Amino acid sequence: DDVKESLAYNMSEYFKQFLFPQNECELHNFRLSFSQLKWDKWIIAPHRYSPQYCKGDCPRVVGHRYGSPVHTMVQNIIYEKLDSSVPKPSCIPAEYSPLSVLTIEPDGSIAYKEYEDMIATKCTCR
Amino acid sequence: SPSSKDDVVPDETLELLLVPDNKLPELPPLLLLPPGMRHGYTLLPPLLKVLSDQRHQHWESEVPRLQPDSRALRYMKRLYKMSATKEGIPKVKRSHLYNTVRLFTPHAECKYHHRNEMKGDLHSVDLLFNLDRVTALEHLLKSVLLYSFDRSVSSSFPITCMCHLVVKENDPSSQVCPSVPQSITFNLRFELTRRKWVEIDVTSFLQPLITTNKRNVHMAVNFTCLKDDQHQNFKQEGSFNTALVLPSLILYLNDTSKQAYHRWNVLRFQKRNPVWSRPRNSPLADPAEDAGRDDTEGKRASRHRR
Repeated sequence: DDVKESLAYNMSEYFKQFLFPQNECELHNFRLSFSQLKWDKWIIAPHRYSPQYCKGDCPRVVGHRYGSPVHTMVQNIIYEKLDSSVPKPSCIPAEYSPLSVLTIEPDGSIAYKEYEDMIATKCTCR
Repeated sequence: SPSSKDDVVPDETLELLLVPDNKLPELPPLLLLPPGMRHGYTLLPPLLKVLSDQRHQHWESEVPRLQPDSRALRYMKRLYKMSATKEGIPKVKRSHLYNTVRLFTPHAECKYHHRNEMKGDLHSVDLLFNLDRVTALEHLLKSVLLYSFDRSVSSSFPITCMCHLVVKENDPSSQVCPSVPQSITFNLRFELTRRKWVEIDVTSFLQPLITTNKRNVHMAVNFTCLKDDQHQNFKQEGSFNTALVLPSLILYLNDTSKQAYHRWNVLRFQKRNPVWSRPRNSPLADPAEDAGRDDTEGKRASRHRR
């Protein structure tokens, strides 16, 4: 009975990491103001910028949750089973939003520009 | 003072060495360095050279820039509010395809004022715009002359202006399309109490110039204005002239470079997949916009199902 109880406890603890994954790959909030970078003299708008970032561990089964290609899972297996010098998949942005910026140009003219891929909106494992 | 030409060191490097930056390794002041090392800005390790170049560029960006006119700044801030959400994300509008808007104030101007009580008040301005900031990858969609009015001046009567605009080419032989009209005359009628801005579309004139990478645009604009009330004889003398501030030139452009946002890709995608929209759970979505869109899309989706 003691052995069974111990096994049941260990199995329970083992499966918990799948139910409540720790430090999983996900989008994190990060906000900065251009005044921190001393760019507020020439960047009129926006005053703040939230680029966000991706951080966390990539699980073994990545295809369903993160839309990763099969190769990512293969590389994970290679890292775990065959060669640990092969890098394990990383948590990186998968999709982005653009950003509009209003600036004062060196000649005193004013420019409104829309830049692509300035804000991370979704993470993936690659 | 340097004893020879070889000992001359760029000023920004001198500043760099005498005032060490927190990010740079500690370096002794230049004068304490042995002559061989003084000679060697080029002898500095490549990494330090790169850092000093970057510092030079950074220093350049810290030089105070020419400040634009406050009215122009107000107009562009308004344009920004209309074009982007509070988080700075461009609104996907079908009404415009520009991803770049540039506002230029004239560099040189000469005002001529002729007063004629019968014919009205003639206001003539020579304008020169420098378009160096427009890159080769920015294609012109529309250009307007933006006139703003001094709020302290008001008129209870509508004003009618006859405007004559001439684009001046310094070298007529360099005109690419001589048949393109170089001047136009048109009428404007407005009330000062209602309007803050007047935009005059000059796209047809500027398109050939910008396409051929002309950096300087020279035009003359003449306004002859009369109040619509015939009994009024310009009691506020010169009031309309002071109200009429020098125009700015606004260019609506499509930047085709990689780093620019190409909204037509999004519009094309939405056209093919009308059910798709911006992710609702996106922390960056504008809640007010999404609330409105949800209702519309819900109705559209149910209509589609029926």
